[in-house]
Amino acid sequence: EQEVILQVTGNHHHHHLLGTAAEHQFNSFIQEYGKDYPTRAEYLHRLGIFAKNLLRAAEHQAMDPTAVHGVTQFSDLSQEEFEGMYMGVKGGAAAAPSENEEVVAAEMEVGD
Amino acid sequence: LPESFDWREKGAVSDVKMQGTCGSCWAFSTTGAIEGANFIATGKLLNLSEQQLVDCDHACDATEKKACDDGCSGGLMTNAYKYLIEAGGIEEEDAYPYTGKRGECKFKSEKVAVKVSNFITIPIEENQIAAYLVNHGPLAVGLNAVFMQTYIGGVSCPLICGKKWINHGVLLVGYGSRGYSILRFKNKPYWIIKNSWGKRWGEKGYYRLCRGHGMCGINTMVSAVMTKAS
Repeated sequence: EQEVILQVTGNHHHHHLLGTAAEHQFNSFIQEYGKDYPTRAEYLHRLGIFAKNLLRAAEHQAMDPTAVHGVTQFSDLSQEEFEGMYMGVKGGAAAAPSENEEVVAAEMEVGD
Repeated sequence: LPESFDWREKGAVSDVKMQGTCGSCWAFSTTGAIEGANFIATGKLLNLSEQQLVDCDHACDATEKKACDDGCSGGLMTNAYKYLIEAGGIEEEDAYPYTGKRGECKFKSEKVAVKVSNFITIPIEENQIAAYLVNHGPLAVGLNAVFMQTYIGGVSCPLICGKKWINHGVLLVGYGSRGYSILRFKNKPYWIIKNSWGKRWGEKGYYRLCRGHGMCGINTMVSAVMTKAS
């Protein structure tokens, strides 16, 4: 009976994104934004995130057709990394002014 | 209210800044609002220090006790106003330059450039926000930034954008009335928002978000600050 050997490790020499249009775009992105990845493994990891972000940009474009969405300087960051590195408002919904003790401004006349 | 308005044209907005890999957007939103208020009060545009807030401000929200200003780990603009009122003011960028990392507090009261006297939060109705923007200067606002990672340009008007989870602090500097919407086949009003991710992001560092729908929670965390001469 023939045994089936299942591959359980990543094959870095034949990554499924290598040589694809996504990798070409990734290399343009690296050049444009001066990105530098210290190891081949990191390059492949970021390539995978970049490819996912291309899909995400397309989703955003469909959801937000009046704006232009695409590759930005943050395209090699996962959503979690991006939020951790570049966002910093604490408290989320709880920070809304109505739940705070601050003075809420009086309403101005804006009828006209 | 004017049909469109832009504080950049009046010289009340400093150059787009870059926060780097540091969750200090709240500090940039705070300094932007103070820079604008000080410009209106004195006619001079000063570039103010975010690093002072990153290093020295640990103020906490009165109701949400865990929401404390914590350098690159985040903060709130309203907490920062409270800190500045207590500290005695804010230094200029040149006196206390930005490093993008939390460090030891080096605030020197003799170097204060602008003092903060008070602040208010603005009602959520967007015409009220526009009125306060025109009368008080650029406003510190929070929003849900989920669409900003991939934003390149145009008026962002997503079909669905969470209004409750506010995660990014920015500066409202103006509004316009005629951003074309492909989806609605007509011109839509929009807010002009200054971000702190450098000039290579968005429209030379700015973001346009459609106005009038509480889009991405833009109307839920809005504040204005008052300054006094130092």
